[in-house]
Amino acid sequence: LPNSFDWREKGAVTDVKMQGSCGSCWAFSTTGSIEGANFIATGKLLNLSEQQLVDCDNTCDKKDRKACDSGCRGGLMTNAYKYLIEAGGIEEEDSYPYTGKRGECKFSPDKVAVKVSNFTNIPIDEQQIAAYLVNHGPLAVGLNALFMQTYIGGVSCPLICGKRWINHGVLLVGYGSKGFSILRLSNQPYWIIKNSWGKRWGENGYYKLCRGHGMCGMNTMVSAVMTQTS
Amino acid sequence: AVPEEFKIRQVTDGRNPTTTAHGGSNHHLLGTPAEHRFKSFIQEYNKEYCTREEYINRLGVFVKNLLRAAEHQALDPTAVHGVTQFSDLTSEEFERMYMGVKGGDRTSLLREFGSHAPPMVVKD
Repeated sequence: LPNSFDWREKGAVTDVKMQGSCGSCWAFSTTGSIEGANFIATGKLLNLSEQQLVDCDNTCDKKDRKACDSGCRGGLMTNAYKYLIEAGGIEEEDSYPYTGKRGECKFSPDKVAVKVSNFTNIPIDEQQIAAYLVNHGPLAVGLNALFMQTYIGGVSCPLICGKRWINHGVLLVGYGSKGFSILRLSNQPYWIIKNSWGKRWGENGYYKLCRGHGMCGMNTMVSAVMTQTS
Repeated sequence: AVPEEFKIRQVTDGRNPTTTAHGGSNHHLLGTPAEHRFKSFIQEYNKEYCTREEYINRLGVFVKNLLRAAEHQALDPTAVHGVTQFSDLTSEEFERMYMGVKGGDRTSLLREFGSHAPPMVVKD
């Protein structure tokens, strides 16, 4: 594994987006992983539509019938992949632009830009997560965002951050090896995480979270998607 | 025009205008250094509050979030914590408006459905 890696340098990541006051982070995490997989498969970086997921996806988790995708009231990335496989694919942002509110579904199958063929959950071992990131592309991640409301910059490595309470979906785009963490008395390797709260938040819209401690539960809900290049 | 997401909807429950929906009073914060900090926050993030009572209510939330940022800084010393564009939201509002993963309590890691990727060789 390389010491550090960043898909942004390879052109596999679109600009930081803004979900607005709508609990649709799951849709942004989903489109980010599909945009990356599609870039790796075709060399083209497309900006994909979160609004199609917000308006049209009502898929429920197989094991937890209460965990259904419901627009601004939350969802799960793995539900969204399942919806896209069944719906036939996802449109681009241009053809189905984001409004930040749930509306009626306006999906047009003839406007599909990327088809999803499969998805998989990634092991919780962080070396495995790094290996799949390098080999497969940006990964969708769920984590506990407790410390993100006040985060401004630097490598976040909270002494206490509940690993079992996952409430936010983001995109893992890379990792770095340097980033000093005083309390762990060493140079902390960290994850580079793309958020969907606009560029003014965090480090130009990104979050750095220390690696190797399952910090804030970031290793418990990692998934990757496979696109179908027709 | 102020972007939609920066317009704060009124949350005070219309009882005594000097109290917030939680019954606390924030008048004592007026004229303090915290209010000055709040005013520069409003300017910096282009915030707008519909009524005076909403302003006073949000001032109270902002002061609480200043304390929270200090706590987070103590618990997370290698990052920088402070005032962000979300500093006038309670943590409940913030979670409802800006998050959205229905992950809940992840005691059973295998709750995810779908296949699980096989381990890759990562040594050397």
